[in-house]
Amino acid sequence: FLTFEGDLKWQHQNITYWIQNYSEDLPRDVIDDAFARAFAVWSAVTPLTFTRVYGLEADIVIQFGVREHGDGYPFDGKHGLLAHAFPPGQGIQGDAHFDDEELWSLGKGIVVRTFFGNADGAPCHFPFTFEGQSYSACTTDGRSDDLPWCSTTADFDTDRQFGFCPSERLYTEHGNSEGKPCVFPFTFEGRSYSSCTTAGRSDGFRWCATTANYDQDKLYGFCPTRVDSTVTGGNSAGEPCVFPFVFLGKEYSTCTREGRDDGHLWCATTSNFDNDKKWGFCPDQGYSLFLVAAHEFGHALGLDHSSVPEALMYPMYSYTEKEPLHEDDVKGIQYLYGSRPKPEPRPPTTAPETQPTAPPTICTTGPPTARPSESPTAGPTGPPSAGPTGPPTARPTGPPTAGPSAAPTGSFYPEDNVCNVNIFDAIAEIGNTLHFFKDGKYWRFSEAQGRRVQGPFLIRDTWSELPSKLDSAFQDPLTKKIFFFSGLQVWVYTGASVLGPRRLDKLGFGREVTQVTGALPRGGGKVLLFSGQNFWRFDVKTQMVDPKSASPVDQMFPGVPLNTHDIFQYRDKAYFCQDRFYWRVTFQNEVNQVDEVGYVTFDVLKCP
Amino acid sequence: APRPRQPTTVVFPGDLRTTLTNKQLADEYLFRYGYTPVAELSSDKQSLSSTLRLLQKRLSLPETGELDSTTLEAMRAPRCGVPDLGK
Repeated sequence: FLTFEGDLKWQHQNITYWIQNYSEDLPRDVIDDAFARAFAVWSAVTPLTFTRVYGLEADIVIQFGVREHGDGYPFDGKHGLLAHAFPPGQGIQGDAHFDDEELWSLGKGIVVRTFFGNADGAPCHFPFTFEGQSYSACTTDGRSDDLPWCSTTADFDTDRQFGFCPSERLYTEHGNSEGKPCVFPFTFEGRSYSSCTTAGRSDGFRWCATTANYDQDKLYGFCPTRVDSTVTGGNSAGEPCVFPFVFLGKEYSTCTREGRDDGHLWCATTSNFDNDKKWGFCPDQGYSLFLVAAHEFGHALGLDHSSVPEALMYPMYSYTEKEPLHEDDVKGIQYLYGSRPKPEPRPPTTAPETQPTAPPTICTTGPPTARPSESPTAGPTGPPSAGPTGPPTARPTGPPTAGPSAAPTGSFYPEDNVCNVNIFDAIAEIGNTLHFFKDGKYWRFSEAQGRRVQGPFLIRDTWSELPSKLDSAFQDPLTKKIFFFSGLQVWVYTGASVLGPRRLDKLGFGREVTQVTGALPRGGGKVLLFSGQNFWRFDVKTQMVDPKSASPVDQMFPGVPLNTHDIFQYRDKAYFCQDRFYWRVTFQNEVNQVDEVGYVTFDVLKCP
Repeated sequence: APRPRQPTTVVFPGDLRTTLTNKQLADEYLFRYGYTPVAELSSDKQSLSSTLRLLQKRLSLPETGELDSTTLEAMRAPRCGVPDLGK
């Protein structure tokens, strides 16, 4: 093994990392998971722990880029140079960059998550057989509604397992249409479009209108990336292949290796390569983001390239399904950081395992699947826009009219400006107005009053018995009682009169519950009270929880982070807050799904 | 008997790699990954041979000092961008 000159290494063991942006090649939760597993390869053999954070203060910043991407070491288009990383240190040191002109996969071909159908969101299986024909991409064959679909097993004819592929006919992402699908044709600047377009945008994002007339309605969304049929590299990355196309006077109706000596499949993105010279590489096995990331993270921890061809730190890429670490890698990393301490023998405990260092990032963004008997063409309003699982970093600039119509009112003292608060103690809807509590103060935000923020007010001026630090609060819509939680204590305000403080066990909680992190009133005097990764059913009338009702959060609310610090309901939607972000869950027609992720200050408070 | 058709190789716009000769590919690779400290066209056979030998040793390839097919194949393989030698 080799280390960098001077044995560059991190001087602390709890390493942090930030996924700054995403490739469109893989669902975001698959990317999160691949990076988490790549770090786990190294934490398994060292004392190091890896924790995901959301900002430049991270030790290891992970970035996807193309060509020159800001560090003076340009990538080189598809294939060749796949990624690079810098040795441990401040600033760009320790960062890992991935060439987004590559096709990132799990090493065995494109990963296309499906929606609806009867396969529970399982990914497509390519190739698959349908009516005896082999397909290596999604297809609309066999359907009259033009929705692309795929089989989730190798043989649809026998297994009948299918799902729909990402498609603008099924849903759109971001924009301002809450995930509604495109309407074709639509009119934009007087011209008619019958497919997604980048017209009117300088960032190259493909978009469409979700009504027939964008000029009039200004409603739009971005078209999901069709990894299965778009090209990478070449000179028209992201464009779909056009079949048939003419090349050297001959017609091709599939991707071909003709004209190349490197064996890579390519296609034209117009009907005539000879005239237009527009082309790109067709999807192939791609490169395993997990394996390449594990290698780059080796550099980011201080390892240089190895000369052992079987080692993970050997510079050449090769796909393997085996454990990627070789003895040479382990010796190298343990030379720098020592080996992983054996876990202390612990008495058997019934307590759940401690949280893994990287929060589970698997979010099911898929909407409910249509039962086989239902015709998919009757599709629901469309799956939610698969909003970013992390902060919306590559945020489309939106149409010119996008932007808050009214900025919240400002204040002379910075600490009084609600927009300066990153993380609130508690947020609650009280009397149709959102209340934001922080360190003894609170602000009121009302959509009805033109999204104006009022405050700050002192908590004790309105609720004299309350401490300055709150964990959560909620108002029962029926009785208008307001419940406040702080640590082991609870207060109940009925108008100006107050009951409490009382201890949480008076509500029927067990000793293990040390705080209430959130509440979701569900009508009929029933409320879900949250603590850690569980929630209980609470009866406002008896003011008791049903101890047997304890359920894990992710069972009923898939897709939300498990370590949320505040949960509140606002306009019939549930908000799960973690750090500065919220995951919004709609729960009408008895199914919960994350339909939006965003910043509390930017997207709820509309701070500039 | 039909004669085997000579494959036609086309220069694809935007695809630099297909336009390089083997020698150019080797020069560019040796410089990018730290084997030749400066971007010099090593015209003298001796220095190229010793540099190739260095690369072959580093990558555990047969040490021939020649730009043989194994070495060229390695140079065309997808890989990490961190240089093999130097800072």
